[in-house]
Amino acid sequence: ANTSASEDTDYDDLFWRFEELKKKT
Amino acid sequence: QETSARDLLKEMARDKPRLLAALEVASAAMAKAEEAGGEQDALVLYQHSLGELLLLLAAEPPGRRRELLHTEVQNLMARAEYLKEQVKMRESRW
Repeated sequence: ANTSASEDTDYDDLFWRFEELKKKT
Repeated sequence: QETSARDLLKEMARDKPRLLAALEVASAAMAKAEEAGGEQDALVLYQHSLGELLLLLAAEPPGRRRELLHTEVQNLMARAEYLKEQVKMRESRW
C-alpha cells in the first residue's frame, strides 16, 4: 500500500523467485 | 560494503526481534554454505530466512531500513539461487 508500482513489481519478482527456490532441486 | 550494509541493517533491527532473528538465520545460511557438504543445510536456512524476510519487507514502511532490507533480500536470493544451481549441477553429474 505504501509502495510505488515499480516496488510492487520488484516484490512480486522476489516472491516468484522465492517460490522457485523452494521447489525441489 | 555488503557486510557493512548488513551490520547497519542489524543495528536498525534492534527493536524488531523477528527481523533480527531472520537476519541471524541468513548469516547461519551463509556460514553453512562455506562448509564442505553444507550446501543442502544452507539452502534450507536460506529458504527459512527469505520466507520470513519477504513477509517483513512487505510490512516495512518506506525508509532507510526498508531500502537496506530490500537490498539484503535481493542479495540473499541471489546467493541462494546460485547455491541451488551448484547443487543441481553436482547432482546431475552423478
